[in-house]
Amino acid sequence: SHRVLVIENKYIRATLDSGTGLLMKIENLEQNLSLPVSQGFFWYNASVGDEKSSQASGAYIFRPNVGKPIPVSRWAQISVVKTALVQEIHQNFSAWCSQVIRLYKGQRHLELEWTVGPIPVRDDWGKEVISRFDTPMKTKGQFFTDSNGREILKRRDDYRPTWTLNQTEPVAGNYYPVNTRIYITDGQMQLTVLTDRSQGGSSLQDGSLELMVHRRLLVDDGRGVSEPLMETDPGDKVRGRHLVLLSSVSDAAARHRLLAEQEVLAPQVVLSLGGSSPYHSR
Amino acid sequence: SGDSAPLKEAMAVLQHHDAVSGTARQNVVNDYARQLAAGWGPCEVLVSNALARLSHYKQNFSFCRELNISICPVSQTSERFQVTLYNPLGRKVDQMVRLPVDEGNFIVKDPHDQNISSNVVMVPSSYSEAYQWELLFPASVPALGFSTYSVTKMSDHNHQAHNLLSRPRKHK
Repeated sequence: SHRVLVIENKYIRATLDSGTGLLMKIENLEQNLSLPVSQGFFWYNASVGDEKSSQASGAYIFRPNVGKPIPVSRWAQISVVKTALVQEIHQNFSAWCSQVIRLYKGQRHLELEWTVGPIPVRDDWGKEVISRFDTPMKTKGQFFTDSNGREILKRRDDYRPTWTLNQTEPVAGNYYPVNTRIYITDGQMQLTVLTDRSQGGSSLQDGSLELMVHRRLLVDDGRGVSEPLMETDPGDKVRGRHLVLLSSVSDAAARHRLLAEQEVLAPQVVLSLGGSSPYHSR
Repeated sequence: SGDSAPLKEAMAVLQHHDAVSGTARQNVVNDYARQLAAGWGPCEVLVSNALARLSHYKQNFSFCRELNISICPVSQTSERFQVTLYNPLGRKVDQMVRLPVDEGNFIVKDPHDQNISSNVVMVPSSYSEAYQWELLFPASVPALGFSTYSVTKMSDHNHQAHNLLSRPRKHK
């Protein structure tokens, strides 16, 4: 019933619902894997303190005032670009949130280049914006995040391996630092998202995976900075990339480790106007 | 002469937890950014000297610090320029190069002076009022090495000629 939009190369096919403009499926054509994936942007309403605790969300603290984030938009205005070297979908979710879903010729990952900001706060609500991937994967409340790009740590919701956790913050208490990658797996397939900078991340539902990309808060969190996390200069608009890999569990590590290295130590681009002179006089 | 010490010192200062996690006051954050930016300049001279020595040619290299937001004066205003990619990894890397350009068609040549395929694509309308176009071409860079590609903008005249040449001849 849905008319769909497809971008593909010889390794990957991404399918979007042309009605909503949102991603709805990723296929790994090489390994014949197919995973329904819907991806969108949401925002947590930042807490300013409540009857349970006076703790507000701030530079040191992430504390949403309700557990369910609000969608930036349930649909995106889209335009499609297809050339020999790249196929991409430009998504506009709102005046302050857009994304390009990009597939280069010969690449085995989907590139999501997101642009978020300036986050509007005229409604007097601080906002903590996430990109969330939802799939039907049975992940048994587990997900994996890296530790400074090296060791991969298993995370389980409402659990700490070294002490008995009394979970008081069902969302923030399940957020972990993501330096280079976060992934979920059902034992057969693995969905890995690589980041181009450190972000907070979690998996709060089975098959779901989220990364916090930007925040704009209105009050201080009482931990010493004494000012709200509220960029007003060019830093209030942020652009970054998430690289999405769908692969079998068996070869996922080889893919994300090589790709993460290439992301962190990307080639340096230097331009020159030609017109050079020999370095050595002879 | 170039110098990497200022950037090293800035990075040393930015090991502070406030810099790593962003828990600093705005003026402190602005100063962190200022120190980093001040460190880039002497490093760019250092990289230019290294590339000149390795390529045996002194060139007027320029670095586009805002490439991620589609701003690069050299590629946006020049009819002809060179793109050098340095790969710090110990293995060959294939990378799609994206550079903001003015509208038009371009010929891209690889380090062996062979034409390679390239596209000019439209950037999302929300990205920039001023610039709408980006040049795309696939680059391959050796391990711990560099590759230099040359880009030439085709004038309308030689664009038609190029088209005619590239049009498949009718077999008699």
